[in-house]
Amino acid sequence: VIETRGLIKIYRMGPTEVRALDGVDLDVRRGEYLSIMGPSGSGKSTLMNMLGCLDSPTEGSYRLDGVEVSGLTDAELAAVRNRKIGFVFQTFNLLPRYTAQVNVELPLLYSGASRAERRRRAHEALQTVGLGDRTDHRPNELSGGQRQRVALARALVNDPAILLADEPTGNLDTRVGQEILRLFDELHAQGRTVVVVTHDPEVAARAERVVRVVDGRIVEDGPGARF
Amino acid sequence: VIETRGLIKIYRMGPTEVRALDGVDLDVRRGEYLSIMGPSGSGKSTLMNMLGCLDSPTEGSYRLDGVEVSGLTDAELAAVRNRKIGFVFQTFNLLPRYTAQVNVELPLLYSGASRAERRRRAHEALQTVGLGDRTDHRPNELSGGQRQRVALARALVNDPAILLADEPTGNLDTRVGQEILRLFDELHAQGRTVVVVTHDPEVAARAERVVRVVDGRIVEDGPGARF
Ligand SMILES: Nc1ncnc2c1ncn2[C@@H]1O[C@H](COP(=O)(O)OP(=O)(O)OP(=O)(O)O)[C@@H](O)[C@H]1O
Ligand SMILES: Nc1ncnc2c1ncn2[C@@H]1O[C@H](COP(=O)(O)OP(=O)(O)OP(=O)(O)O)[C@@H](O)[C@H]1O
Ligand SMILES: [Mg+2]
Ligand SMILES: [Mg+2]
Repeated sequence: VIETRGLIKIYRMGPTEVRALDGVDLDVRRGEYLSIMGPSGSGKSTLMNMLGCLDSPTEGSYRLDGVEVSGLTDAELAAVRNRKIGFVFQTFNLLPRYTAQVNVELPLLYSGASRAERRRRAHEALQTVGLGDRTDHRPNELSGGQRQRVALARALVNDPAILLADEPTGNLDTRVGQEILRLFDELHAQGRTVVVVTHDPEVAARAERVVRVVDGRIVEDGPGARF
Repeated sequence: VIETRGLIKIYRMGPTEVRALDGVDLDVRRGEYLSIMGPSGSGKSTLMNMLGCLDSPTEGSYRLDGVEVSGLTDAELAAVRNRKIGFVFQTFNLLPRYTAQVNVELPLLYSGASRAERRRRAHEALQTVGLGDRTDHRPNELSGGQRQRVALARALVNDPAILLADEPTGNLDTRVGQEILRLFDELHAQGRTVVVVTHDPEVAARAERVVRVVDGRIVEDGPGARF
């Protein structure tokens, strides 16, 4: 479902150049559960932004469901993001002036669901991540791990075929982290494609396949449980 | 050096009440290395904000270096925070429009250091956390783990006697995380008081003592290595 060829991302800062991605070829099959590991600053979030159609590469190609993403209009990209992809950002990206409930309802505005349906589905998503009693809190009235889980609930509320989660358990204790990993197992069992960036080898071990990114390149690609 | 008695923090939201801290008694000796663990939402960051003089309790007392903090003026609190305490926020709290270098120089503005001295000390702090080649990047030009390390460098640049770090390794790979833990060991060996909130039992095990917070109370208090 995901095919990248020669993805390059270069940031230019005055005279210097940062090659955040330096030629990435990555194939992900439909329904695969993939984990991405690698040192801080190695390019994982940059790669996730490409996969999530949030940013475009300097060079290279990305085909999603057989369609070359660079050929899509902005409106088409927005539609793809909204309907096919659930994205959990490393820094959550919640809207600070809205409650958890409203933050999670937002992706449903384009889904054609009624107002009552949106309320119900968002509330359910928040309950799934253990925040049923925090729906009326705004982000600054939530703990770090609670904000992280609101970001996850928002990514799941539209029932996406592809879940892209950038370090989704970093702010969670072991018990809650395990609940989230069981949730990922369940989503995977339902046939969804799951891609998780993590620094935690125990989280990576839950995937069927782990790739390792170093200096903007994939240097290792193998089965999950060996970590 | 830190003594809290009966710390209570209540957030009122309309008719409901959230007891984020529900009677915390915590003594930390000068030069102690303490780790704080506990479930997501249990009150750890709220407690750290009290200890860091960033917020005041609803009830209870907090003596820092023998002085009752609730009796200090805002100006005195700011001086205490600037000179005695280095605080690493769970969500970093960097100024988005300034580079890493400038973000780290900020606490030195009140220290009486010359401009060249501030530049040198901030650059050194960034090198210590492995970001010597990222000093001119702004926060949105940095990875998640790099932002986390800028927040750490900023907390250390003023040479504080007390380091309060709220989940300082959550966005770091194992290797960089270990470097940061070695840095904490070194700071501790220099006689500083180090308090680290973490969800990672391996990070907690580096401390000499671990307390566990559940539902706004301390429920366990023991030696570090048993985790
Ligand atoms: N806008 C930008 N301008 C310049 N450099 C950038 C920009 N965004 C990211 N970088 C650099 O690109 C590299 C890759 O960043 P990325 O966020 O993908 O890393 P990462 O693997 O997700 O790291 P972490 O594990 O710390 O989250 C980093 O070294 C970072 O400094
Ligand atoms: N301004 C606020 N208004 C209402 N409730 C709040 C507010 N700030 C925090 N809370 C609640 O207080 C509780 C404690 O929050 P705190 O941030 O201290 O948790 P934590 O232990 O740091 O969690 P985590 O491990 O997820 O970071 C949480 O349940 C949170 O929802
Ligand atoms: Mg990242
Ligand atoms: Mg916290």
